[in-house]
Amino acid sequence: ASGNTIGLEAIIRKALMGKYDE
Amino acid sequence: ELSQDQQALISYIVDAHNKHRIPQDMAKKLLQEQFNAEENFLLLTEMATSHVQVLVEFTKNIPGFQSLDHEDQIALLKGSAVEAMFLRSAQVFTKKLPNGHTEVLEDRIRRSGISEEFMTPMFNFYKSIGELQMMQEEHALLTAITILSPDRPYVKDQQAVERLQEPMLEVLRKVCKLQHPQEPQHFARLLGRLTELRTLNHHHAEMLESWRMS
Repeated sequence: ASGNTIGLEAIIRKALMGKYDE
Repeated sequence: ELSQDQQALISYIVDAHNKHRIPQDMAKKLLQEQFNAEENFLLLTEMATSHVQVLVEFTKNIPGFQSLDHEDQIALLKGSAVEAMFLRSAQVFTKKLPNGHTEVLEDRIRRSGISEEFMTPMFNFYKSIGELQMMQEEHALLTAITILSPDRPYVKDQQAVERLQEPMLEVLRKVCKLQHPQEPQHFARLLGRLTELRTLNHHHAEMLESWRMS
């Protein structure tokens, strides 16, 4: 998915789990 | 004077702040390439996403943060991401960039389609941060203090957040005294910028909406 469609909270949750660029 | 623990905290925070930043190739793109409005939108969006990712990495390094309740961690990051982004951008505008780079950046942002009513307070904020001539330590600590704001929406254990924020405030107060001995008001001014940041944060949703519309 492109960055602009992912919400802020989703980005934060993924980053907290150490997952980038899915 | 700073205690040994406080000195260690500063170098740890500054190190984390320097290490976790938007990838250089992305930042370079912003300076070097010409884009149309749509590409400009996509690039700035990509940068915002990247900003959040590096912000989370920085935040994980703030002592004690990872011991907070997981949902409180998310509430803190969600509540502060926009403010931390403005702080980080302000640092870019404070730095002495190679000739012309600041103008290119400013021009790109001004042409991004965000309406003027939001643009002016944003650049005023950058200017007011620039006037404070903050050192790296101050930027890093102020960012950590912003993130550790106990009064963000949905934070359950505010006291636990306060316990992490207070020592940071104390260290920042001391750093201000040491770095700016001629300006007894410096610390108060820094905290004043946090109020300004809250206003920018408050208008951010409308600002994004004006951007999307255009």
